[in-house]
Amino acid sequence: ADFQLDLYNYFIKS
Amino acid sequence: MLEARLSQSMVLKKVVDAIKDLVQDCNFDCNDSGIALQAMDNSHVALVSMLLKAESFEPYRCDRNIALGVNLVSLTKVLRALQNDDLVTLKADDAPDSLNITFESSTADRISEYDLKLMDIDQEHLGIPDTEYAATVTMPSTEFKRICTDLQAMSESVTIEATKDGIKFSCAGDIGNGAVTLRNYQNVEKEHLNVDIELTEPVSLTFSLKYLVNFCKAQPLSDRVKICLSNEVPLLVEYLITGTSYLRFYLAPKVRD
Repeated sequence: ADFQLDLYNYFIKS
Repeated sequence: MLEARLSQSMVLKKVVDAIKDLVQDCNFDCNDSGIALQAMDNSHVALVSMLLKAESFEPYRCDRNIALGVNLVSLTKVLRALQNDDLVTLKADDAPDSLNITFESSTADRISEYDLKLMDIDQEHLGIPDTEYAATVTMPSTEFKRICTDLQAMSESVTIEATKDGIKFSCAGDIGNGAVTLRNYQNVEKEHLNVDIELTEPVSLTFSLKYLVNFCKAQPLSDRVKICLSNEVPLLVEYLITGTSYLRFYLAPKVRD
């Protein structure tokens, strides 16, 4: 199935 | 305290109309450089980032950082009263319970005044890194809207592929497949129709069309839209407002497990 990246995790890690 | 007067008042209405179906409660963060907003949708798939710079207002005054916690459904109700050429003024104290919003007709014969109750919104401010995107496409915002809407009729997802040949939007649905390809296009007389594709490396990413169609509600803000893509990085969709003020949307790509 398609999985969508969690933006919260993406930006908080950045 | 905050005092900000906007002559292009419809900008405020268009911004709120563009984001109110994506985010409900958000802080308008005011400081001496302008009014900023950052909010994520409940599913953490899309992020809205707006900046209305101080120079978009005349006058603009904000002595210290003020967070205006606004329910956008409520703000929409107030903005219904806004008429086309009205001047809008936002006023708030340093620790405000409410936001004072005034509409003045351009002939100054009507002044409407509203106080909107504010709320405490605990929102973490996320750091959005400066990204060198592999592909940057600037195109007419109406064209982008039409492509997203047309493809949504066929499928839930769209694959956006940028190569040296152009940018291809393609989808596969139960009834069949569809694709739209745009190539670089320059129109000297009608520059707003230009399609500019800058590419450092080929990109292919898949996104939910529901969100892209939602972003396209910002189309009335600008006749141009900028789309920035890099593999495995959130998509950036940017509408410039006035000057260097902007409304940006970030969207998480779909990845195969």
